[in-house]
Amino acid sequence: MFRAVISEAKEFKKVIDAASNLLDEICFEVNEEGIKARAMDPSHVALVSIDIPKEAFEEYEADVHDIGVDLEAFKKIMNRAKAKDKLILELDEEKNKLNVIFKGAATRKFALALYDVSSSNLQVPDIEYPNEILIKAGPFVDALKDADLVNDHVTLKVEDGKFIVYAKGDLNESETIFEEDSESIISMNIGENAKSTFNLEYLRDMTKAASSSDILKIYLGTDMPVKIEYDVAGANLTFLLAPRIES
Amino acid sequence: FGKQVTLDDFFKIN
Repeated sequence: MFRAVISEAKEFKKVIDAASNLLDEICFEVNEEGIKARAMDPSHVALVSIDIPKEAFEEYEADVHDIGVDLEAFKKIMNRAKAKDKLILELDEEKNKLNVIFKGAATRKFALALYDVSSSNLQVPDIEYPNEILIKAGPFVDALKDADLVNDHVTLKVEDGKFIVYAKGDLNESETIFEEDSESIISMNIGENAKSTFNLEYLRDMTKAASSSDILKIYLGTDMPVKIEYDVAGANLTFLLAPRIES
Repeated sequence: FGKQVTLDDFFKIN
């Protein structure tokens, strides 16, 4: 069996939005400890990892199940959540559906078809990074929006103790500089200068679920995948994005 | 700028 109650449906919607920006379908692995999901996007450029411990739920009860769903369909259903709705997720093993129930002014029930998405057994690789930056999501997303004006890729740099978001187009350039004492920065653990370039659209998608005051943990090296972690509604979201490398 | 590489180029993730 699987049944979970989430006090704010709108918050859980952010988790589904974050995944659906990058993936078509996902397998939620549920057990008595909580829910987890790991998947790579179809081009294997990005990896999404979601961990929701049972403590994040108002009520939680589960045996071991793999629950595969189409994320576009799940996202459309979650878009129907009202501001104060509670969300109940329950597995109907007989009908092979995930019931998605909103409890607010009325009780509204959707039955979401399950797909045979096998659990991937993916692990987030344990990489050592020279630099770890804790930054408010709002200013970082703003820096990405600035970069978007000049090109479709962006360079993240650590240079002389500063974290820099830089983009260069054929004609124009943009640069946002975060110094350690800037109010956007929570902390910077800098080991060495580093520089990697990434597709901007992926980075935008990965940070879409974060509210502007949420804290992003950004792990950065040179010509290495960037790792971005943050928490939404008690869920931990981790993203890895492969860089563009000068050939 | 450069070439988009995949995560498979870095890790054996599976």
